[in-house]
Amino acid sequence: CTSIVAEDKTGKLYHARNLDFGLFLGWDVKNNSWTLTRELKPTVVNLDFQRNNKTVFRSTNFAGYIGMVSGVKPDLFTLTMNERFSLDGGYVGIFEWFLGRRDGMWMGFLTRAVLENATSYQDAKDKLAKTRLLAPAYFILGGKNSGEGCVITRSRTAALDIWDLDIKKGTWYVLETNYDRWKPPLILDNRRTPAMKCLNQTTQENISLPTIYDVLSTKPVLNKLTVCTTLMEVYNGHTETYLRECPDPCSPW
Amino acid sequence: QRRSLEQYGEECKTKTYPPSGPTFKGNVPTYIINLDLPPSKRWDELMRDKKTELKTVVQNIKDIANTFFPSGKIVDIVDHKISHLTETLPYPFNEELQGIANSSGVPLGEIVIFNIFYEIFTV
Repeated sequence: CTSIVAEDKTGKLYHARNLDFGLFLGWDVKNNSWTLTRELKPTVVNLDFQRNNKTVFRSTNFAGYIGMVSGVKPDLFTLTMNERFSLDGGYVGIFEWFLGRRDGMWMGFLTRAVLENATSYQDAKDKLAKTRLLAPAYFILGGKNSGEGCVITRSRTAALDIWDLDIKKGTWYVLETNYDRWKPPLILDNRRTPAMKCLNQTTQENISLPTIYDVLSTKPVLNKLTVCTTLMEVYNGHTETYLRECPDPCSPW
Repeated sequence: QRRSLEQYGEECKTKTYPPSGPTFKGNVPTYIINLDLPPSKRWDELMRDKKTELKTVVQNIKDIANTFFPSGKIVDIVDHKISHLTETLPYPFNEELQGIANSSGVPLGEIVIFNIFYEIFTV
């Protein structure tokens, strides 16, 4: 996955992501594609969660999945989740759950609860940073005010790092793929460098949802695992989702 | 191998929006999830429309499991044992999962696995 929160010169915030999924889950030789990635595309839906006929939050989901990986709470915050691989991974949390230790949250249920119940950007940030989890994760959070954007790197038990937007220091975007920001990405899976190169070329003056879509359409940020691209603006909870295809030649991940 | 992967890189794209062309595969439908409904009923409309697609995905995951464990024991455990995990999941998620299983016709254990796939996959 690749998630971006960016702020333009007027202080307006944009949040977008490529949802990549299906690695090693079957390669379709005939279509030159990952089988699960291809089969997931028809299940992608936008959801509008309502109470009393009013939108509480919106999300982009796979049908049948009740957790959240991309969502927006109108006029409060936007949220995406990227997978974080770790030896102390989710199987440990599941094992503990089976043994009766159930004080951790399942990732998808935490993001769902945050989108449903958090009352502000800071409240969402606190919950995502402090709640014990069954599996590690990256949470990418955007707010509605200048400087409200961050990447929270989570282990199962703690926030290892919170990387905030800092306009005064020139950090007008934060970007997360699937690697800790203080470490180099896996040499065979470097989507971070090309995405940052394209964002830097775009410049803060020209950043917008269309230009972020350009970044997310550049290979290998766009790759064979990319199921869809979601563009979000916190204002009024604006969301757009597009199914993607990566024609050959295209990186398998 | 790194060099071969680098060949997939390209110059930064411009003017790809609005989406069209070979990298655009289609738009996505929108559904309302009514949180005022009982959890077991919230997903009925979506499942009515998407159960076939969901079954295809779940079958694919089962096929992969059966490739590695041809005896079929893994799928058997998922279908008959994992469903009990639902009872330990917090409200309203436990009831929503039960509702999705009922309306889609997919065994509850397989719906649960689909929903905790992230935790399993992070290994």
